[in-house]
Amino acid sequence: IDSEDDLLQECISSAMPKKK
Amino acid sequence: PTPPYLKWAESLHSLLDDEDGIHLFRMFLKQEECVDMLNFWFACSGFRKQEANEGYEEKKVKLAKVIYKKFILDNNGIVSRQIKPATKSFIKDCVMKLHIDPAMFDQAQTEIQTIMEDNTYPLFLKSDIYLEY
Repeated sequence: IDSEDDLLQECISSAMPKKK
Repeated sequence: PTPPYLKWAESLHSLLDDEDGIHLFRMFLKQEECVDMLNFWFACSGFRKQEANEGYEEKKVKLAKVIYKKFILDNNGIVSRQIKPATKSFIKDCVMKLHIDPAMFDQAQTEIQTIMEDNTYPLFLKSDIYLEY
């Protein structure tokens, strides 16, 4: 379960804008 | 230059293009108990980006399954309730048949985005969280 959440979290973070 | 908080009021995209804007919108959505809509929206964008990662087929399949399980499968979830049945069956089909395509969540993402634009985003702009900021 943890690894699934990590995978999802990583995916969500990859779509976030980077700090300007 | 226009201050960021005024830019956020221009469009949903301006808001979602700014880290602080996302943070504030997330706080608002948590309060409204629909933060999963935002998580799903970003998960779809992130999934599409995986396209560039050649050789990570296994990871893409796993990720598609996780997104499906977390947001679409549970019919009582906020995201699942807002997505059209045809769109849900399409995604289910892709996952079951392992037809993993970078665009497989695009339609669902558009549907959620439209709901945010018509509903939660205007409410956010009128909310205490935004106005106090």
